[in-house]
Order: sequence, then C-alpha cells, then structure tokens
Amino acid sequence: MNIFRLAGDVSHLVAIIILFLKIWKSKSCAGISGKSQVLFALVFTSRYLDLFTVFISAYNTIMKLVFLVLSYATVYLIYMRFRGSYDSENDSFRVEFLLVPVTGLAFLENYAFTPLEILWTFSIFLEAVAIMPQLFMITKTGEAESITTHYLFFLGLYRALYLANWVWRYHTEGFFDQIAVVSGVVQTIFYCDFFYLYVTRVLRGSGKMSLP
Amino acid sequence: VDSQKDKDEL
Repeated sequence: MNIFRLAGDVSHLVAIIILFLKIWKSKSCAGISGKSQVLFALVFTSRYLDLFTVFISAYNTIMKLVFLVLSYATVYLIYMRFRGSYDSENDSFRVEFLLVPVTGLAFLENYAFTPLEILWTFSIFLEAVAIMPQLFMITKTGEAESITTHYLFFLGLYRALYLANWVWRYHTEGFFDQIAVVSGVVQTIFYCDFFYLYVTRVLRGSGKMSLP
Repeated sequence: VDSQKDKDEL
C-alpha cells in the first residue's frame, strides 16, 4: 500500500458515494446512465468473488463489500425506487457491443484459464469501458449536472492514481500487472476529454457542463 | 520483470 493506491481507493469511494447521495437526496436519477451502473455492479461482482476463497486483509474485505453494496444500492435506486426519473430514452448505448468483445478478450488473455481468473480479467476489461454508456448519454443530451461531473472526475481520478501506484510499484518492487496496467491506461484515456471539459467549464464556470 | 497479479488491489 502506497499513498497513490490509498488515494485512488479513497477517490473511487468518494465517486460512488457522491453518485449514491445525489440520487438519494434529489430522489432523481436524471442524467445518470443506469446501464453504466449495472456494468459497474457486474464489474465488482465478477472481480470480488475471491471474497469467498481468500482473506487478504480487513481493509480489502471491507472495501470490497462497501463497493458491492453501494453499486447494487445505486442500481436499485435507478431501476426501482426512482425509476420514474430514469431517462431510458437517452440511455441508449448498446452494452452488448462492450460485453461481447470484453468476454472474448477475457478468455484469450488471462493469468490462468480458471473460472475465477477469467472473471477477474473480464472485470478489469469491463471496468475500462463501463463508463461509455454514461459518456454517450452526456454527449447525446449535450449536458451534465455539476454533481454528475464531480462523480465522473473522482471516478477518472481513481484510475489515474492507480497508474501512479503502478509506476511507483514498478520502480520500488519491480511489480508489473500487465492486464491491469494496459486496461488502466485505456480506462484513464477515456476520461481525458472529460477532464479537460471539467476544468475549463465546470471549475471555471458554474452549474451545468454543456457541450459545444 | 514477470507480469504478475496482485490480489490485494481493488
């Protein structure tokens, strides 16, 4: 555990809590892609199956459980409790275009051809692209509420901090996780355009982020 | 450096 890794985990947690509280307090999930949230719930489910097989640390177990519970609670709020506010019309990204190639890649490139390892690899690849329905929705509607952009900022910052963590670990321990690093770079690249808009429009302006 | 996976990372 180093400072980048810890800051990355905290950033990830902050992002998920921001989104949950936004929906809970406003009683609305307007502007939020339910599809992206289902994909993230799927990411955590397929990655954290090792909760049943190995114990790593209390920190590790608690964080995994918190991520799982919050991701399913968010999906519940969107599709059940506040489904009246769900904008299914604009949440029209075809997730099979992500799931099919990601599943295929997980079978081709993994650390071991075992169910848990393939599911872990699937979760790493899926996480890299899971935000695409949300970014697609923002592009389609042309705007995002500032609280939604704060959520996206912390979610992007999380993987960027993990990249710093991997650079640090490579130099200090000689550690290199090829699957996670390559996917992490791809994942972070997806947020670069958003980071630019966030700094130039949300932080310097006020209120909503609207696209040109 | 061999490619390896760290089970601790989230």
